[in-house]
Amino acid sequence: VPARGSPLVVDPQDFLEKYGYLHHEHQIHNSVEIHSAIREFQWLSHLPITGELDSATLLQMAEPRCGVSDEGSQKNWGQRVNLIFTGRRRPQRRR
Amino acid sequence: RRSDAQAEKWYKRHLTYQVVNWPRHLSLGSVRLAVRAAFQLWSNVSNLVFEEASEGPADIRLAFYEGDHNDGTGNAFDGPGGTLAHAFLPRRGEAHFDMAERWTLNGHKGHNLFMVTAHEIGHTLGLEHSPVRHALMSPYYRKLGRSMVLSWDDILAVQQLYGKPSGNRPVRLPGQVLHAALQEWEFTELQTPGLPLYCRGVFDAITMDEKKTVLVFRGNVYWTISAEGGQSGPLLLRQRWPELPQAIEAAAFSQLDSKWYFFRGKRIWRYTGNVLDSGFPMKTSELGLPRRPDSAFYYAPLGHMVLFKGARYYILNLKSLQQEPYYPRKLMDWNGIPQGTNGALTRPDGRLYLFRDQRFWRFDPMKVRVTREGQWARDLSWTGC
Repeated sequence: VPARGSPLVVDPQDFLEKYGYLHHEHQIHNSVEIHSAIREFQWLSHLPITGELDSATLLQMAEPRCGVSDEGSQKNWGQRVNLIFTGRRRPQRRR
Repeated sequence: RRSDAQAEKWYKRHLTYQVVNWPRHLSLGSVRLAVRAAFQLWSNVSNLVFEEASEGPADIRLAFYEGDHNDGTGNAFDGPGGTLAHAFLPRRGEAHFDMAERWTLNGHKGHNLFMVTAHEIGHTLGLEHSPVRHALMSPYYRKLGRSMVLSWDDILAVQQLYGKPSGNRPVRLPGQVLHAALQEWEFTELQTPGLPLYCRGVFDAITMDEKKTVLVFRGNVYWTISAEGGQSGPLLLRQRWPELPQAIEAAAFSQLDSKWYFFRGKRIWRYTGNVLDSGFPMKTSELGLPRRPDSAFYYAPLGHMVLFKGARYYILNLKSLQQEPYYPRKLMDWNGIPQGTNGALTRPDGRLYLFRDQRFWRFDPMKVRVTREGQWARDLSWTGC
């Protein structure tokens, strides 16, 4: 019976793409994108924001989690907080 | 990006749900209880009402799959660990759970199905992940503790979509209700005559003492099977080892020092008989060991304790209480042994037996490979089943 199961070590780029921190369509990501993606993940995971793939970040990536993407969680949370303090929805900027 | 006005949500307030299938080692009754409590979490704080569909299509379907399950996202489940579950935003109405995970209710070893279900239901209602620490909708599932399950951000998000609960509905605290109901459920199951509960295929740990008595641990109780086949149990774990937590994740009796070693979360307990050794419990990190090992056993050919966790194994020197140098190594050294075993013990003939769900693997130290496997409740008479 082949051994199955999740590897303890996660491929960081796959992880950042899968959970919405790096966009799939950009197969090659420049260092600015990658550092920014790592920082965003560290922010959401309440880790020290270093932008580096340090051991704490790698350990967190390997923890059991939900398979839904994290994309949008920061923006929507920002809107909710804004709602609390201003009682108004921030108008959507049109790009 | 979706504008807020297009947030995906349900346009009706009364939603039905259905449990399509469930893990075999959990009874349908306890799964239905947990799912009902998980939906109650959200109806308590919003204007939504949920009802289990007795027949016909339901708005929200909860189902367990293994590996690739063709749900159109290409997100196959990845076996034990990693991704535990995922769900779809309204109005698809689906939440999927990885059948290969070790699901548990009531604090046993594994992933708490109630908390994961409550989180995935949040997605089926239109909630995304929350960056708020300890939010139920955090991407990393919360532990079921004593504090409220929903954070302020969870409540705000669901009320933004569906409004506050209308004033006159009773509010019940699902967490406590569920906990009490499941404990009662488990207690009645424990008392039912017939084979011990663990024979259904799941236990937290197994080991064998110097008198060749096998001990099987599950939740806050354990069973013993003597070398002659005599059984006793369920016996309360904390009656014999009082300082232990309600449940453990791994246990090993060491022939080297005739001591008991128990593991749960980040800690290790060591007992001489039923007396806790001074200095214990210790943090496993102080010994260079991982938290929450899958299984642990004393391995005479090495003269050390071995701990399995995911794709690696660790060697603990019991004299120095330190991990041996050049470890951890890859589990592949143990030819044929899979990841995620939930118990292991060495029989008097020196062969090592490992267990996962209903299956066992027999590892021969002389041939350094698995030489037999099968269903342990059926094939191994010394397991008391």
